[in-house]
Amino acid sequence: MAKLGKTNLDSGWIAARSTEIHLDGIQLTTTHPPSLSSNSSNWIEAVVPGTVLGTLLKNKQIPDPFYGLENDAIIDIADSGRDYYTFWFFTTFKCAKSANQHVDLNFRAINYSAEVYLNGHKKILPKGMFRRHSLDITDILHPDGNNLLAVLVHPPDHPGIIPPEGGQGGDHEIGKDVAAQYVEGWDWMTPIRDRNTGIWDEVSISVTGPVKLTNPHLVSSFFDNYTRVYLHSTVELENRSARIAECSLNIQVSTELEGNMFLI
Amino acid sequence: EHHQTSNLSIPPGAHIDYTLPQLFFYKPNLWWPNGTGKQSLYNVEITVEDKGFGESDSWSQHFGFRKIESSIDNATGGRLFKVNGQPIFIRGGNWILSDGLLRLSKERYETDIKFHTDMNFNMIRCWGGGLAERPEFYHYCDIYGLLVWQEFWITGDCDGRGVPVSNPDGPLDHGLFLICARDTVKLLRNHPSLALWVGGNEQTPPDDINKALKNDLKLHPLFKFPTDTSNSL
Repeated sequence: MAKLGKTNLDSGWIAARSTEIHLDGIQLTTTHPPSLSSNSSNWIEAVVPGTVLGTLLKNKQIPDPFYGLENDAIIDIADSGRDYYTFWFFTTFKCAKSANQHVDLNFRAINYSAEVYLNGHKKILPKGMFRRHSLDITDILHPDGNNLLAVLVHPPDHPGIIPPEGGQGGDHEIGKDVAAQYVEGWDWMTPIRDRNTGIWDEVSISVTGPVKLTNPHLVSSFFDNYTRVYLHSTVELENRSARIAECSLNIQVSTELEGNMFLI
Repeated sequence: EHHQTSNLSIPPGAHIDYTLPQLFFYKPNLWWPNGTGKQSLYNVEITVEDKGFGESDSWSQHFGFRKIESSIDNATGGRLFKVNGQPIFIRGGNWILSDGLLRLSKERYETDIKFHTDMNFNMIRCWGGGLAERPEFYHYCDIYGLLVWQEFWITGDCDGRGVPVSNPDGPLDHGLFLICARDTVKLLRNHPSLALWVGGNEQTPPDDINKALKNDLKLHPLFKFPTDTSNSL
């Protein structure tokens, strides 16, 4: 039985430039899983969460753009083309769920769009830098508990071209996408060469029972000069089983005294 | 009175919104911004148990009881903020993001946010050309008492002003913008430090987006606060 709750996938990731890998996501997550060991490997240790430049910097494949004029030594996506900063990210994880358990793969933010492959199954993550993605992977987990995950991350659709004179937002093309706009450079900032492409926020696996709880909303209302206060709570509940779920929903509000002492 | 259980049946495959009966608190400790009072936080934990399975899922987060209002002050033309009915003199700063390669961590956020507290700030404005900041950013703003002004991803330069004028109708996909905005609101809305959502920097979003954001973000009638808080519920 897998432990209920969330487990972050923030170690053991490797990455490779898409133009240097001649396998597809189904092969990478079934017959040809990549590794750092094979000497012909184009794969490098990856930083997740992070961006493509963060991973290249960790592997010393680019100078640190924050020192001197080093940023000029890094090829801009406008000159290299989007494929140069389109990267594979790969990892493995264990998850041996029991009957009636459900498992989700969650990405809290990806820039800008991605294809996810898990054990030979493909799922598309739609565009947008500021949105969460949650994939129900219950039925595609590996029976032996060892799972192979590959994510192909694409840069923003409109990375733009930085005019010679620079300027705020470069040629403003990035404004066509729903993404951070500073990456084309501003009066206080040089351009970010990969436009912050990558799995830039946490990746996690969450295990639940048949009923999933999401997006709670807490609101407080005040009366009698803040002496009479109400806490209103709304949650989204999803019954992922094939039977009626008879549930009890508990809410507990506590103040932490010190250490592990709680006052309820 | 701070622990409550509700029972409900959920049909197979159903996805529902459920509002629990409200919880009453007498004189709870209120959350105040830096320099005005204590940042009292409560730990709210919600669990769902399935009779046939046991505990099925749970969620918890720090929560602060506070009422934040803001309006344009006719005398000054500036925006006047009140927290728990008290006008607040805003000492704020602009925030783009913590690191240009998005090397974001709890440690980094705590250091950045505490630095602003030590500078005696009580507000951080997240600029529209940067990020919708992350839950860890807000967590430390909750703890250190920094109100957050969070802009959506519109700037004058890239959306309809600038030289030459660019993207007069904003991003190409307005539906995508609203999907991202709604999901971001759901991600961040329970943090007591979140004080104000703002359409963009030096620019209002295209009309349809602006109308949708105003509609989605207006306060639910149930919580329309009476002008003073003496009214009984």
